[in-house]
Amino acid sequence: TVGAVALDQAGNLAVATSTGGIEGQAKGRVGDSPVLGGGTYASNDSCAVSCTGDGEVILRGALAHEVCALVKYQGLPLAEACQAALRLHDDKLKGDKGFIALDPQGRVAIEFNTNVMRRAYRVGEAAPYIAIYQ
Amino acid sequence: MTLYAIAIHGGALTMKPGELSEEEAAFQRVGLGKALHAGWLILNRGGTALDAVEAAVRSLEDNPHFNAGRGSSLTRQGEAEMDAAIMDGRTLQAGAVTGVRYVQHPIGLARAVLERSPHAFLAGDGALEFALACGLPLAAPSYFQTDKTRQQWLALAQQESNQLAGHD
Repeated sequence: TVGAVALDQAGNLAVATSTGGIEGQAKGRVGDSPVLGGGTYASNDSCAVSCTGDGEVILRGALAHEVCALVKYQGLPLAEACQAALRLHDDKLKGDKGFIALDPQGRVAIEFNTNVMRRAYRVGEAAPYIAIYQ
Repeated sequence: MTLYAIAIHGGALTMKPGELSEEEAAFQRVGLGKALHAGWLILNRGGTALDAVEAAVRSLEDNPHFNAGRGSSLTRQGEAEMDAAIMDGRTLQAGAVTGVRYVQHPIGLARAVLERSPHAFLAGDGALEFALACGLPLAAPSYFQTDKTRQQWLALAQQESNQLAGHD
């Protein structure tokens, strides 16, 4: 799965996520990526989030919207909201999870519970950050 | 100074040590850098966040080292069935597609759903017919497959075949 979140100079957020699914998946299987609120969500009044990992787990947790809701209604800073979503129902939502998120103040959060998370970000003219391993 | 930013991902998973080769990791780093730059350039020039995320994801869909577009995982039948979604945080307009075959850029189709359809989510044949109606580029099934995904699919098929051995 691949994804992107962005904040433009007009102060607007957007998100995009695209996936080839999982190896050997059943025909017609749908994971979290195309489900709004599942693996993909953006709202200018909270943040933009794209998820990757075990699709069924992320979908059942509605984790992209969870992050936005924690920011909007609980007032959590973005990174804390991502960490809380990562731990949500730890016993019932076990699996690989990774989030990239961005808020209207240009704060980037990247949280994951895996040893590999292919990721990159760049804020304004600052140097780009690119990493793969934990 | 005006604020703008972009973040991207190319998938998260738990891997065994050595499972990701140095060579493959290097290809992926280059791909991440290229996709990041594609989106960043749009933002830097005053473009919209929606255009930036689409550009970054298109770049990753074109790159066979990532699981989307070209390089997608294969179903049990050996086909690429892709999903994509895009959302505008300003308007809460969204477009999503699932079970899409042959469409070269599923994220472009999701954007077309957002902008050119009254719906938010199209699936399977309906999504494909919408892509045709919009004149979006299609590709043969082989375009989406790579040596790696073909090998993975063959290994799975072999495993299933072995499990069936001895039964009539």
